[in-house]
Amino acid sequence: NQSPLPLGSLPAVPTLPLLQALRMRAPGSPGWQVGPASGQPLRYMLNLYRRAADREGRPRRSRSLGTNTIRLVQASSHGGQPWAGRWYLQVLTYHLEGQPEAEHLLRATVVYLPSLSLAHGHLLCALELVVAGEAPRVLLSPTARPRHGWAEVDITPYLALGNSSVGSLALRHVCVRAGRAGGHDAPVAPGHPFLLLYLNDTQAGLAPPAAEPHRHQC
Amino acid sequence: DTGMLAHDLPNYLREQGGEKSDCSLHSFPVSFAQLGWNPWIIAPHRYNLRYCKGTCPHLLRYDYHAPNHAVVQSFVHQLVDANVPWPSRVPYRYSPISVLMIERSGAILYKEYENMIAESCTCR
Repeated sequence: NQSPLPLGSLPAVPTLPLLQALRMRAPGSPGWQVGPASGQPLRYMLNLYRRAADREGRPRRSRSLGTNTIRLVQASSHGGQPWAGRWYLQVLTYHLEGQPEAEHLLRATVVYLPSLSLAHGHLLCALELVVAGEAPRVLLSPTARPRHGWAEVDITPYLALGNSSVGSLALRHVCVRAGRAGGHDAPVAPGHPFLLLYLNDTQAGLAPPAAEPHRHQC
Repeated sequence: DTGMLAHDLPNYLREQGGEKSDCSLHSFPVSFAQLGWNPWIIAPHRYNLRYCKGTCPHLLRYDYHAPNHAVVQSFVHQLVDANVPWPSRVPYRYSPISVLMIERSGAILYKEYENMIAESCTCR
């Protein structure tokens, strides 16, 4: 009936680099901020994944995404009450600090739904970039034809490539409800746009490459 | 005496089951749930790791891609000191897999990881 060993006395298990790398990403470990992904962002990434790899995870050479890492970043904070009559306005903030150094930014886009069908009429949306101290700047129109309704706008220049000091990005998501005003049903809020960071991971192994281990003569 | 060895080569080859057989590469489908990684790896659910097994032949011919070190070590094991281990069968070429995972920040990550599937074996 041995009392459980106090944690402090457990031998320090040398964590294997792989487990170290995975533990850094594991949910439930300290710093796990947001619940598991769900809804539209997850569906978008699952579709992207199925286009890029087969059922066993083997990359389809014919469908290369042109990079080995793509990170979907969701808005981590947004303003208060977004609706005013037909208008919807939401300020969204995306936190970008803490990107692993080994991941070099190739391209950044924001993905959103330019139009959404509603029970009565539909919603037309646009994005504005909020630059500190300047009036919001309307982003260019989508750089590619919307795929499955999703439009992707290239915002790479705004992230001041190479300037790793870009900690966060603020966008204004503006929509207007077109068509007959619906009954008294609560207005349907559009899904939040999300960022896609196309990165080149220069250390594509699982475990962060430890320096050449200095092994003593056995 | 290399003359003897060359003369004796056919026996060596017969002894090793004739032609080089890559039956050393074994399939092993593994799921990320079995590894306990499924809380944050969304896709794929499983993949075929493949691994190398079996003893290395006595004569590491050119098509094993074995480095010279392995050839010498096999001779040392046979002729000098059996405590020096026989070369082991290990993967020679690998291929990547793509993974979809969730990060602690809630970001969703698509990542291609190198060297995740063994495609062929060698002796080292």
